[in-house]
Amino acid sequence: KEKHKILHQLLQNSTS
Amino acid sequence: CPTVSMAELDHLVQVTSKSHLETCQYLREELHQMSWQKFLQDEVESYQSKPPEVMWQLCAVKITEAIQYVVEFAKRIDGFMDLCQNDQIVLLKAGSLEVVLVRMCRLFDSQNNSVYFDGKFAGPDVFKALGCDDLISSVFDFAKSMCSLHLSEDELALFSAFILLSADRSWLQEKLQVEKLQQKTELALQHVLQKNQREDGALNKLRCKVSALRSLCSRHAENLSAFRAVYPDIVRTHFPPLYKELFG
Repeated sequence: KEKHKILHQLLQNSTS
Repeated sequence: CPTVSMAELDHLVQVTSKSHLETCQYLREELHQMSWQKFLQDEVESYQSKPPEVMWQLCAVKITEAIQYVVEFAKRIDGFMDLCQNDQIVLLKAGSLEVVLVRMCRLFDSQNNSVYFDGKFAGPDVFKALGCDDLISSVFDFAKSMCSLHLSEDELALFSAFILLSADRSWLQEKLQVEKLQQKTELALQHVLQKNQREDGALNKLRCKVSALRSLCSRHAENLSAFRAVYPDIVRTHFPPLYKELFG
């Protein structure tokens, strides 16, 4: 998870 | 093959098309209005005289921006967010640059062999400082051949979703789940191609693009690793973190 922190974050942000 | 009703396919076409248009970074009309804006010779020379690390960084930033839109597209693909997180990451890591390359045909002017980049239309010579002429010319050839298919936005949307949902990527945990989604997307793509009365083997031509995309992405990785071998600190400190996550 740590390795793909930003991708995880982008996936978790709700779609605008 | 899953059994899917016509109504279901129509719905899938609609949803995927909407997701594509909401996340495509530039509208076709916007690009059309900008098509006369080409880099002048002195501007081309100024890109060419940039140090390689500066040009690499600029391109990494532009690719990363485009990838962020692809992530948003993925999130809106029917069923993508129902996959386990591992598989969402695996699919984006392997497929996001491929979708950027597919989407590039929207930004490409075949007549002038130029692509919208950094505010104007740029020919392959603009990217000389990168030191990867072969890769750049292959990317331009790919964009040109995608353009020659004259895909509509809904066809492009479904082909992009089809690429992202590739079930043969390594490290997938729920391969079957991805396979089902990809097959459904392929049926929707076939459905829309028939509906748009394309009988010129467009689906087969698109299937042929899959291996071309994979080859371009692996060549990007090779060029990046050669660049990193010479400029490790530039990549570490100046490249966008998302770019490093995806290609590091």
